[in-house]
Amino acid sequence: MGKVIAVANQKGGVGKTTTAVNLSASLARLGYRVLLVDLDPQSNATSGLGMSVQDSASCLYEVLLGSTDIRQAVYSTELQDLELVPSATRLFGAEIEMVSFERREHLLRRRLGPVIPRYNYVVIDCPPSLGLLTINALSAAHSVLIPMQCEYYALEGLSQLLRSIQMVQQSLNPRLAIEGVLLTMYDGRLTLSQQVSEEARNFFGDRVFTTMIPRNVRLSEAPSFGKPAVLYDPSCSGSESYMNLAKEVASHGTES
Amino acid sequence: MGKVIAVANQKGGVGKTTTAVNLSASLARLGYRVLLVDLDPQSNATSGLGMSVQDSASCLYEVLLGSTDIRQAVYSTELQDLELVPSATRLFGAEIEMVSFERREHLLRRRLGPVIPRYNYVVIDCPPSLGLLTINALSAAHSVLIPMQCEYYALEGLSQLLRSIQMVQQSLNPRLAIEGVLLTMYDGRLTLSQQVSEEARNFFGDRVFTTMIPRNVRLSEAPSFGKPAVLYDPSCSGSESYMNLAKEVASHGTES
Ligand SMILES: Nc1ncnc2c1ncn2[C@@H]1O[C@H](COP(=O)(O)OP(=O)(O)OP(=O)(O)O)[C@@H](O)[C@H]1O
Ligand SMILES: Nc1ncnc2c1ncn2[C@@H]1O[C@H](COP(=O)(O)OP(=O)(O)OP(=O)(O)O)[C@@H](O)[C@H]1O
Ligand SMILES: [Mg+2]
Ligand SMILES: [Mg+2]
Repeated sequence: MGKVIAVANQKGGVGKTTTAVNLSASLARLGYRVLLVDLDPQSNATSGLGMSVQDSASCLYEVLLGSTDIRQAVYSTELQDLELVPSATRLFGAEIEMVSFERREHLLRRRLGPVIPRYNYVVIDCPPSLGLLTINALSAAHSVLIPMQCEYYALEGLSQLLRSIQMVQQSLNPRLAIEGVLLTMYDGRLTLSQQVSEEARNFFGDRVFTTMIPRNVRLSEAPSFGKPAVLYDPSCSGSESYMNLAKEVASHGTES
Repeated sequence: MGKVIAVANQKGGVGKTTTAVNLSASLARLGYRVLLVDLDPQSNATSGLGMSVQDSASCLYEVLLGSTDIRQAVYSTELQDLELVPSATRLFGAEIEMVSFERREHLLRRRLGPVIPRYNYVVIDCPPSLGLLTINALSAAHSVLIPMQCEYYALEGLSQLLRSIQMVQQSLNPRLAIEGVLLTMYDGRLTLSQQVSEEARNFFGDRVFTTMIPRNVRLSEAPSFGKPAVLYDPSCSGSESYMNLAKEVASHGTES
């Protein structure tokens, strides 16, 4: 039974998409069957894998609002064991449309149901907000992976994210666990990076992944080639750290 | 009559708050009277100025929903000519509540009306989305300043932002102009920075500010001291570039 992991943080630019894309690709390279779901209207995860959706084709927007079965919106990628449910900018309008649906917080969970058993992991990339799309991801997920940039504003936002997670655990999804907090864009030369990562470890203890993702320009070059970094430059420090993260996630087991 | 500038981009982490805070502080140091409005529920601009709102005090949430007059939510800051309308996390719930208001896209514009004449500039920090809060900022503004990180994903998001700006110009605010595109976190040593900034200048021409903001760790240290960088370390490259930006914005005139 596939484990569903939401990659979420309302703070913008902390590395959610970079993590969702490279963790999924790394798990696939380890031989796990993975589905990446792009729940962000910006559709960065979709273009990060070199894809884009024509207006006539199906994407997550049609799946959520019910006009298409999810099986028609699953696309293959360059990696054999990685498949994608893409997003498109029409998803920007989805939140307002979803407000009127019955049990609107569980739409994604219901739509994903039929395909979860085919995969070992389903990874969901979330937008930078705590709106209905992110709430849908948190109620569909078994766990939430929280990327955190080693910066002051990113640290500040964590308590609000934890309150939202607690709210979802109480009212929508009692099984939701924290997969871990991932320190991203870590630069050992900067005191700020050292201070923020120390504070995160004090606050979260062993829920902080041992793996840290270093600031590495190859990670931000890869999307312009439409490839995850682990394919664009497998031996760079960024790719190696995401392979280590995948091994750490896999060691937690795939059971939900 | 005060010029209202919205600092907006749905892409997360591109430097909206850092720009809103340091541009406002720089304009104040040049002698202009400035009001900074924190429209982001994350309230980073509020904490970036060393402030936080008690549950009993008024903030933008009460102003938008109409229970408080804006004059009761304006606070002074360390800088004589800079005042702030702070935000708080209760603003996360505002968008859903605003949906049922009459002319919900113009709420901010109506609430700001009484205080605009007291200032030369009103600067609005926006959240990383294209929801009702950002639409309110775009319909209240005379112009929109677009921070753009010199990264691939940030470049990709621009066409969606321009479509939304056009939509607002056609249906909500025909006077809305583009103040300019600001290149942020520029690192001259990286080919990616050079390529992206070249592409932005090809695409936007002279609407790209001459001033570029370099990647400078002092800019990200300043918020942990509750001060804009132009007070925390006025001589660093980050602060100097924001002073240059303020001079460039001021040269466009304060007339709306
Ligand atoms: N470890 C890293 N080293 C260098 N650059 C990185 C790293 N991780 C991410 N980036 C770059 O930083 C920017 C922000 O990362 P990304 O887009 O993954 O964040 P996000 O949280 O998904 O943003 P949003 O909130 O807009 O969804 C991107 O341009 C990305 O290429
Ligand atoms: N020029 C710069 N050099 C170095 N760090 C910067 C620079 N500009 C911003 N930062 C840092 O990068 C991070 C993102 O910037 P900021 O929070 O201002 O972006 P934002 O667009 O407001 O994010 P959000 O989308 O979450 O509102 C912050 O931690 C900030 O301190
Ligand atoms: Mg993203
Ligand atoms: Mg911000």
